[in-house]
Amino acid sequence: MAEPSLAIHGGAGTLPLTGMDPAMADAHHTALRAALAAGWKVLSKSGSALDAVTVAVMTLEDDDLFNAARGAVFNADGKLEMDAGIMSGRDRAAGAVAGICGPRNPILAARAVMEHSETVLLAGRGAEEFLAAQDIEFQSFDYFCTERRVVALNQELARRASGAPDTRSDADRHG
Amino acid sequence: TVGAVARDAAGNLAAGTSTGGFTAKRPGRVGDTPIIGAGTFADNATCAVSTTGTGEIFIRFTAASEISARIRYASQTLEQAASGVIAELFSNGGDGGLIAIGRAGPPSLPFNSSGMYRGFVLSDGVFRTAIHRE
Repeated sequence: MAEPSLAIHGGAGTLPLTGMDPAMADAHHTALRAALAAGWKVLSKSGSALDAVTVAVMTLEDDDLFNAARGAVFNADGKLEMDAGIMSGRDRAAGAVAGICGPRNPILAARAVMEHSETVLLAGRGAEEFLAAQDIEFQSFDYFCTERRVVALNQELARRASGAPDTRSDADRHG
Repeated sequence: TVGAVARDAAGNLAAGTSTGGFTAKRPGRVGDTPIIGAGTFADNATCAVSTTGTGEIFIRFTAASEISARIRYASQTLEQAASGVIAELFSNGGDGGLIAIGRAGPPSLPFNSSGMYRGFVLSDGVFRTAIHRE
């Protein structure tokens, strides 16, 4: 019998300590605890590590505080491209998607590739066509289009156009 | 980028990572997240890993499977391997962090950036979260 355990991250693109007010910090801690709670609910009932990882990542994807799915950042064309990967240590089964937009939870898309296709990595339109035939919830572009990310994109494009040096924080660079 | 690694009561490990990339990235650019062995990796014999940061460096250094290799072939602990890879990436221009969990013991959550949104829970069921270097 092993000791269950779960770890999560919400990305290295943190706001600088000076730039994060207590309310913002609390919001992030609350969101992180919600993801831990979702995964721990699986593990504490002897559920699988794969299911625990899936629900923990889904919880973070649903929260627009983080750079994934609903909180995803925009590319230079103002479009959204999302990537995800999942892997099972028991049998080294793996699934991944790249350059897609549509599935509410890209981690579920990666798991569908792992469990319902003969491939490990599917990308772009082919991936979206495969996923459309799976039992996966899709959302409209507007669902993913958050004001904060639009502002960040426009600021970065304006900086590039001006030729100003890249002095962005981790939060701005990593999203 | 967001991610999770887990060990269940049966001793199985798993890893998952999901991302939007970075703001104003080149259309079509893909980072380490969906690259198995770079941003996402799991093998019951060694560890499960999920990374976040400068994807190109994590790909070139196959960061996640490098941690597994150091455990398997150099007999390093999870903490030694995970922290060593993050330090080596930093000296090669790769900033960011990762979470890793092994066959036993607590997870490792090293990072070389100014912070990393992170959390973990052990068999005591206590939720621990952090953002900067607290």
